[in-house]
Amino acid sequence: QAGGITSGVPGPFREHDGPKSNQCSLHPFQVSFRQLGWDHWIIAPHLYTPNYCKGVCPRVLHYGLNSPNHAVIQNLVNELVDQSVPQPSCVPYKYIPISILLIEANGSIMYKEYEDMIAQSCTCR
Amino acid sequence: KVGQPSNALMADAPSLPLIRELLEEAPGKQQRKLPVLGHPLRYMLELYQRSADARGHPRENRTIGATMVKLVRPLANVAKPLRGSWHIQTLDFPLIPNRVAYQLVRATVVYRHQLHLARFHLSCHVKPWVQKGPTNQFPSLGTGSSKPSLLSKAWTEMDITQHVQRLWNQKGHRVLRLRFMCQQQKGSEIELQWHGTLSLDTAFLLLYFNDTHKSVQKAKLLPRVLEDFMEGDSSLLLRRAR
Repeated sequence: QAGGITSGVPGPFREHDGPKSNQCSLHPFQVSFRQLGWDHWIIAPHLYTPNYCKGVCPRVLHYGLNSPNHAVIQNLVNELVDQSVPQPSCVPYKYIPISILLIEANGSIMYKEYEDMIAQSCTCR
Repeated sequence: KVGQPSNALMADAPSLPLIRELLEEAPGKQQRKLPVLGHPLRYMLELYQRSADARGHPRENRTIGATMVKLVRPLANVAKPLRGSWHIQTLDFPLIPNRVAYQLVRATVVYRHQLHLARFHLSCHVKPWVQKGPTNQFPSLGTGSSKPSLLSKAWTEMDITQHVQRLWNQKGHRVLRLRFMCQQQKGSEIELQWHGTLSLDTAFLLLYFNDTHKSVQKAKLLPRVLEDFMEGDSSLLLRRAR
């Protein structure tokens, strides 16, 4: 169905989406806890890959983007009703936790799992 | 601003759960270097490597059964060389409550069951400290502990969950008092004259917690009515777009 919409509709859908390369996708990104200023209490791991999502949300939100229905409607509203309503944004969809070995202020050593610390996939919403 | 120390950034956003938690846990910048690599830190590094990969991703097959493990070192260490080949240390472990969001699921005491001091070999074990008097304030560990598991040739981990749970639910300042008892192995020709006390690294507590507030799983499925709209009535859209 989505294919029908895009093929039947003139240019703006295509131009607007820009080249595939800058469509909403996951970008790997690695930092050290020293760069975050936390190396004085985090023992492990040394490197941390939070990753991030970046890119244009296409006019037709294909299923691979895991977009909620609201995003589809928001796209239509932006296109057909009121352009001041922004298009959906490219944000993380799924996360994974990270395990950290840290030293507390009182000297206790702690192993701890923090939820939602690494972006694993992106969505438009 | 890039380069601004994260503590300052964190101070600006204390309302975010992670930031608030980090502000509570992260010691101030003054604690520059990490502590010397003693036995406890080495032990926790081994626990970490068993539970997560080099990038910090928790392993699927990890066996700790908790989302937080806290190593607690003994506060005081009162040695009492007894006559004969026995040597006893009284170790006090502070039980500091966590934020309500963490529930204690397991507690173990980890200790060195074999000690070698100079030419002497000692075999050691842990028992609860019992107040002298008619009724034993604490039943012996035997009731609340499974058979000690030999972690490596150096360490033994013994489950004392029931023992600690009883204390954990009490109000006020809670201290778990244990006795670390060592006996000189047979065959050592002369008696070990023990004056100092063993370093504090011979026994420590591991408290295992679970995070009780889990993020609510968002509904993943498209509501039925909108699915029909997406598939059945897209001509409506097409017409509108034309």
